[in-house]
Amino acid sequence: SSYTVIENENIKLTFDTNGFLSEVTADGMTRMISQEFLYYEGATGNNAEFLNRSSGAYIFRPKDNNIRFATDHVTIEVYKGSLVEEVHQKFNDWISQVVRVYKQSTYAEFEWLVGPIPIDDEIGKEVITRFKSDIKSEGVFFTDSNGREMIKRQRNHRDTWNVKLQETVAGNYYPITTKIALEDTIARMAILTDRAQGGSSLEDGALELMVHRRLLKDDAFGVGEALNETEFGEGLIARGKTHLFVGQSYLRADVSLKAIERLVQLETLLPSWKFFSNMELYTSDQWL
Amino acid sequence: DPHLTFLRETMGIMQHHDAVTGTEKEKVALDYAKRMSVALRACSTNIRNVLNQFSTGPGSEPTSQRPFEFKTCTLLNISSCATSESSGPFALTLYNPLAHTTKEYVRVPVADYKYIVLDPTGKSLTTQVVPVPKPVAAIKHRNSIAEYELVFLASNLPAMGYKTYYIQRDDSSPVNIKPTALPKRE
Repeated sequence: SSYTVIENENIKLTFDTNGFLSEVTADGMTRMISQEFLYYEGATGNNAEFLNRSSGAYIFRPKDNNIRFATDHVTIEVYKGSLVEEVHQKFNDWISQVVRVYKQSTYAEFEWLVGPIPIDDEIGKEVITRFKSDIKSEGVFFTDSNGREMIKRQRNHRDTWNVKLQETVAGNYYPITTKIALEDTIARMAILTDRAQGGSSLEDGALELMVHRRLLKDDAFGVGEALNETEFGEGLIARGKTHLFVGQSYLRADVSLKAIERLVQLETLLPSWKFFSNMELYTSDQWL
Repeated sequence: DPHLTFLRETMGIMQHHDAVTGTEKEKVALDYAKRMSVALRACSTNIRNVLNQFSTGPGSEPTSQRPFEFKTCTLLNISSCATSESSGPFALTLYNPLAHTTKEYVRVPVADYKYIVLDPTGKSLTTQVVPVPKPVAAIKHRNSIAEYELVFLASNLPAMGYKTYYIQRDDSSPVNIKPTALPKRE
C-alpha cells in the first residue's frame, strides 16, 4: 500500500498518497477524517464606516467567505520507535507539523508550526487548521466555557432571536479556551487546544481552529496598530499543539471518552514543571 | 514573599483580555514577556530552596554543602534548553501539580542521539530519539544546537509530588542508533 500508517493499540492514523491525514481508527470504528491548513484573507475596509471595517486584532473578518488552501501536497517523513510514532509533514515553506501517537495514548497529537506568514502580496492572512470528518453533526457543535462546561452551538443560529448572518464565517466563530467537539448518534470528534483560539464548525462534521494571524490594517477598535508583529524582523512564528480524540458518541451512553478528554485536558494545561540540574560533578551513583 | 508576590501580580496583569487573546500592542506584548520572565526568575529562588530541602534524604549530606541548581527552560516549547543541550550529564526533576498520579511522555531537546535515562531507583528506562523538524522559514530563527528530542515515559508521577531522572550520554550502548526516516512510499 502507498498509504502511511502510525498507530498504537488504541488509535490508528492513516495518511493518503498526498501526505494528508485521511482516516482515523479508534474505539472500535474507522472514520474518514482529514486535516489540513488553510487561510482566510483579511478584510481591508474603510474604518470610518462601521460596516466596512478591516480585519484586525479585535475582530476576525475575512475579505470574503472563500478559503484558500495552503498546499495540495504535503512532504512527509515517518519515524517509528518503541515509544512514539511520528509523521513530520511539510505543507509549504512556512507551515509544517508533526503528527504523533505515543504508545499508551488514546489520542493523536498535532504539533503545528506556522510562520512567518508571508505578506509580500500585501494581503493579511488568518491561518486555520481544519479537521473534516464524515460525522453527521447537523450544524451542532460544542465549545468550552473557559475550560469548564461545554456550550452547545448551532451554526447560523442564536438561541434568543432570529438571526440572519451577513458574514457566515466570522458570525459562526466562537472562543475556544480548551476544547471544541461535535458528534452524531454514533461517533464523536473532539479537539483539545493548548491556548485560547478561535474556532467553528462551518460544515457538518468539520471543526476548524485559528492558529496564527498576520494583518496589515488596524481594525479601529482601539489597539491603534495592525496585528503585524515586525519588531524582530519578518513576523512571528507560532508553534502549538492540538489533541484529537475520536470515539463513540456520548449519546451511546459511553462516558469513558468524556472522562479521558477531561483528564487529558487537565494534564495538557497543567503539565509537570520541569527543572534541569547540571550533574557534571556527580556520577549516577552519587546522584542516587 | 516579595518574589512570590511579583509573580502573583504579573499573573494578575496577564488576565487582561488583551493579554489572554494577544490583541495588545506589540510593545505591550514585549513588556508582558519581560514581566513574566523576571517574575519566573524571581520565583526560581524559592523553588530552588524548596527542592533542595526535599532532595535531602536520610543519610545524604546537608543541602548547604551540596545544593543543586534547579533551572527552568522557558524555551522547551520550541525544543531549546541550554542545560540539556550541553554534553554533560544532567538531572531532570518533574513536579506534578495535579491532585492525582499522572504519567507523561517527556521530550528533552538534546544535541546527540546517544543517551541513557535512569529513574529514581537507578533503573535504565526505554528511550527513543526523534529529530527536531527544521522547516525552511524557521531555521534561522532557532538559536539552539538541539538536533533531536529524547523521549521517555515518566510514569507514576505522584500527586503534587516530584520524581527526578538522571540523563547522560552513552556512546557504548548498541540500542542507541541514529533515528532515520522510513523509506518514502511512492
